Amino acid sequence: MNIFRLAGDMTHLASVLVLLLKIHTIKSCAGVSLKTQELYVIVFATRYLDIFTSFVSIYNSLMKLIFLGSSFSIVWYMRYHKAVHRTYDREQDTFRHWFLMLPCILLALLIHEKFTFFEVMWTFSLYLEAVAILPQLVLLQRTRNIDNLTGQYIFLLGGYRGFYILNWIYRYFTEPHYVHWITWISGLVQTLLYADFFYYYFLSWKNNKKLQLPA
Amino acid sequence: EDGDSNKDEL
Repeated sequence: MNIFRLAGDMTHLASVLVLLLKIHTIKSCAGVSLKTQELYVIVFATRYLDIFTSFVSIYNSLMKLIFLGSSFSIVWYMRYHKAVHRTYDREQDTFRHWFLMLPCILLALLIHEKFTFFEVMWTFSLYLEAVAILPQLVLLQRTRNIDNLTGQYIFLLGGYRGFYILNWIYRYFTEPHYVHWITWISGLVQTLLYADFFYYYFLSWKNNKKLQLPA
Repeated sequence: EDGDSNKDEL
């Protein structure tokens, strides 16, 4: 474990807590894409298949349970909690996210480190996580301005992968033959997808005005 | 963590 990875995990944890806080306290999921949340449930479900078979550390297992639990409960809230479900704008959140999964599963079947069920599922979850934010970013473009909590959620979610990139660089230089191109490239793509959001988020923070995304 | 695995990451 290194400081970059810990910072990444804490930033990731903060992002899901901010979203849960928003949904649980003000009972609203306005501006949040259910499609992205559903994709994250699939990302964690396929990423942590080995949660009961391979034990790395208490920390590792605890964080996996937190990410699985939080992503499932966010989807549950948005789908089945009456008050929250009412604030979900279904008309705008229309990204065909199942079409995102198909290329990811095909790519995972083609490009992976080992052709085993676990490895292909794990690789699929990496590719899917890289694009999982797209429905959310599309929704933001449509609804234009976003509330602070949703903005913070996306900012933290994008930031965590940025910390992971620093972690990969650190591990590359400190651990012999630590080379994982698949992880590095999908992580880089994921972070780049947030780039324009980061730009407008920073602008709104600098000018201290509400976050407005261009049409 | 041994270098050649990254399954220790979340």
